Amino acid sequence: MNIFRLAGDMTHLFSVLVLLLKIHTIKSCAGISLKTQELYALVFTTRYLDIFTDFISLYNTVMKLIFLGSSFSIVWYIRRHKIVRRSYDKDQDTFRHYFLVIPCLVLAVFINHKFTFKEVMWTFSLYLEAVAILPQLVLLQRTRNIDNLTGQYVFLLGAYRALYILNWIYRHFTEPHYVHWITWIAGVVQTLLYADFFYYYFQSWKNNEKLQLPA
Amino acid sequence: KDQPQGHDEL
Repeated sequence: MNIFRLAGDMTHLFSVLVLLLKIHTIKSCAGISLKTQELYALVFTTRYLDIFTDFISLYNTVMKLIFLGSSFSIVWYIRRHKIVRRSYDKDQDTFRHYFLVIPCLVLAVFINHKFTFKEVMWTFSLYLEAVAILPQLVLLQRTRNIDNLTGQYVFLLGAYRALYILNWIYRHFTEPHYVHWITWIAGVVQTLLYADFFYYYFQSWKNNEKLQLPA
Repeated sequence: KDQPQGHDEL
């Protein structure tokens, strides 16, 4: 475990906590894409199939449980909670899951490290995580009025990926046998998707203005 | 270890 990896995990954890806190205390999920949240639940489910078979560390197992638990509770809040679900704007959040899920599945079946169920699912989760933010970014662009917590949530998610890249660079030099190009490409694509958002996030921060994405 | 990178990551 290096400092970049730990910082990446922590920003990832904070992003989820910020979102849960927003939903739980304000009882609102305005501006949050259910599609993205459902895709994350799918990402964690398919990635952590090894949670009960391969023990890596207590830290690893606990974090996996947190990410699984939080992603499913966020989906539950938006779909089922009697107050929260009223703030969900279904008409704006129209991105189709299968546009992302099917290509990622096909890609994972053909391009993977080893053709086993667990390995294909793990690869699928990497591809899907890379693009799972798209419905959320589309929603941000549509609603334009982005509240602080939603902006911070997306910023923390992007920061997590950027820190993971630094972690891989570090690991590349310290443990060369670990490097795998599938992880790199998926991770870089995922981080690039945030580039536009980051640009406007820093602009609004610098000018002390409310975050707004151009139409 | 012949594990691909990332299996110990989250």
